[in-house]
Amino acid sequence: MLLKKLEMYGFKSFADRIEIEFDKGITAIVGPNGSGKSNVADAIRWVLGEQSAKSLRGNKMEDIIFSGTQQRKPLGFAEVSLTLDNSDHALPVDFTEVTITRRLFRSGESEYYINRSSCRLKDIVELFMDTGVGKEGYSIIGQGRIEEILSTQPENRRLVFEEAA
Amino acid sequence: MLLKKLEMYGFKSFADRIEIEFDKGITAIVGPNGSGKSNVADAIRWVLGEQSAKSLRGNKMEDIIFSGTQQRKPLGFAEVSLTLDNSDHALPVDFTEVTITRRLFRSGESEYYINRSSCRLKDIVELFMDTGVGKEGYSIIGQGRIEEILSTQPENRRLVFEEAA
Amino acid sequence: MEKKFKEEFGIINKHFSRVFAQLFGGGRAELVLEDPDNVLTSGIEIVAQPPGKKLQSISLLSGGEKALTAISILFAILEHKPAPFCVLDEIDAALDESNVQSFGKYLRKFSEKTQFVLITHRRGTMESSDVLYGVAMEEKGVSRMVSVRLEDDIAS
Amino acid sequence: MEKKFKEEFGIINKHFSRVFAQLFGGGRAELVLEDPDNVLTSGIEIVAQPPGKKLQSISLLSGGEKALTAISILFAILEHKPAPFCVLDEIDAALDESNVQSFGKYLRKFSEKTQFVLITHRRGTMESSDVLYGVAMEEKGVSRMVSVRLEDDIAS
Ligand SMILES: Nc1ncnc2c1ncn2[C@@H]1O[C@H](COP(=O)(O)OP(=O)(O)OP(=O)(O)O)[C@@H](O)[C@H]1O
Ligand SMILES: Nc1ncnc2c1ncn2[C@@H]1O[C@H](COP(=O)(O)OP(=O)(O)OP(=O)(O)O)[C@@H](O)[C@H]1O
Ligand SMILES: [Mg+2]
Ligand SMILES: [Mg+2]
Repeated sequence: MLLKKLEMYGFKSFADRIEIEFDKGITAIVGPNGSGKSNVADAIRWVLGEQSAKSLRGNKMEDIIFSGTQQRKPLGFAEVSLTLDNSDHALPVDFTEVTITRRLFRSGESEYYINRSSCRLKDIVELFMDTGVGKEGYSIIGQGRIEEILSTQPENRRLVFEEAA
Repeated sequence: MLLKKLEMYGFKSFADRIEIEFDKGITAIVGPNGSGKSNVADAIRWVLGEQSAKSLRGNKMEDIIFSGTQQRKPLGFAEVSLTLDNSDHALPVDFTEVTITRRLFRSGESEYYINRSSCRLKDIVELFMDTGVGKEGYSIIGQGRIEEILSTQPENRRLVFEEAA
Repeated sequence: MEKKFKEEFGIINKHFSRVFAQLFGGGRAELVLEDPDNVLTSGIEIVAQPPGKKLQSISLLSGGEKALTAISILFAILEHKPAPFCVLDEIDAALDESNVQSFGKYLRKFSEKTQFVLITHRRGTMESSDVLYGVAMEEKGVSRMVSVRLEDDIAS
Repeated sequence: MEKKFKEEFGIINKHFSRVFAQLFGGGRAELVLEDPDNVLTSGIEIVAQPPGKKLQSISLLSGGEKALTAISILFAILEHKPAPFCVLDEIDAALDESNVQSFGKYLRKFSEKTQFVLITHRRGTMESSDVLYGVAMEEKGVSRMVSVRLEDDIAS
């Protein structure tokens, strides 16, 4: 499985439609403080099914929708699509390319798609189970969070290893 | 009040006697990871009367005594002296120069001095009370601790301002 | 008692708004008492709006923006209750190059009345300093002081 | 169940020791079960000794040493349970220039089997990457992607 493309519209500070293409190897995202780098990581986390607003630095899930600036009005919804190369069929579907899409409206309504077929959030979460990506595993480390691996609570540390093992 | 000189012997990684002179203005301490920069800050905190081993990143106070390396034996005590210019008499003593010294032996015995006169820890702590230095106030910010000022607990934040106000 | 707290709170708040705008090159920030009728037990909310952005919870701010906001509060407190000297250990770690410059500029002004000892890896902060001391561990596990110059390969 | 945990624990431990020594250029580290007789409920202690130093509690390690130790554990876990891709947000923040180089070298090797997206301010990490994407906010509060090159003033 490989990341191919991330598309965002209305997600946090990405008010205009944005597309980022990924290649094999190492992609570095750079820019000034507050420019939106961590928001890119949040978008990936969110489209993979993150349900905790706190994990996305918000208080409620609505916080991830572009809230406007002094020059622009807020938007009514946020949408993120992640396209993956599935040639190795790590994702348990027939497609060699998989696009997952998540949309959230200010009304609170949500929409989810796998290759343009409407689905539920749990379908997306289950799709990635056992692939090492998403909530289980260590594939996404947020800013300021790396030292938590050394957590002073041996009990917490145990859980870490239970997930890994 | 101005810092004039810091002397250390056997404090954490400072196995050999070290002297650092300070001038007015801004002094920057630089060096590689693990070289001992934060240990300098710990030494200042300790000689001013810090009683919590945890605030010095240790588990017990004995942890601040040089514990040896693969080439050197541990030392039997740690000693830090801080010399200050007291021309403005911010410190409530007659001296225009004040040197405070703290010594800790592995046995657990401690010694304290103000200008070479033996005293108790509380004498040092009281000397700095109302000067804006030490446990009260914001004169020492440890590594990784700056964001705590934004503490998510409004109650904690209140305490911050009660100290400042 | 309550009156005194309200006064001091107001003063620190003024400093905070000013320092924030200076470090961020604009924007606004303030401290808000959650329960203005019970000043002595009220929590304090921090409101911060970088230039051009909309007012949001500080949790949504970026790592660097949070650090610079915290630094603004620190300086506000020090403006109100000055310390003769201040030891700051890598408080510039999350700042980008431009914010490191603003921070350094502010420190230089502040250092006229406060002595600073800064532990840093940042070139910009080193350039803002009056004296550099290097700590080295040529013998493993044993620290010693060495002389350093800005040209040495010491900064990130 | 217990047997399986002990096996996996042993494997991750081997990886941790190896990665630590590689990133630190020596030294040793291991994970220790606090209660070996009750493996399934036992806490796990981390023991880490940078080269030449004496074994001490990880709380006494420096900020950069702790970060590099945490990175070693992360890679140990990923060696054992590979993820197809990994998003790492500024995990190199506390590392000095030399450790940033070791980290970059290790990532390049690892990236043969894992795709990485790194958010970073560090020049060394950018130099270890295959592609750079810039995020800019020319219009305040609105992010957009821009092309960047290493020569631009983007790194610290
Ligand atoms: N819903 C939203 N609408 C508009 N802007 C938002 C929204 N959520 C967050 N932001 C803005 O996004 C910015 C934070 O972006 P981000 O955390 O990605 O920065 P960053 O590039 O990672 O910076 P740093 O280098 O400091 O970590 C903040 O200024 C915040 O106000
Ligand atoms: N009692 C002690 N005896 C010997 N060495 C000690 C003792 N206490 C701490 N150390 C060592 O001091 C080193 C940490 O030093 P310090 O925290 O000052 O580093 P630093 O220069 O601030 O690094 P960084 O840039 O990573 O923050 C550690 O390697 C630790 O093992
Ligand atoms: Mg960020
Ligand atoms: Mg340090």
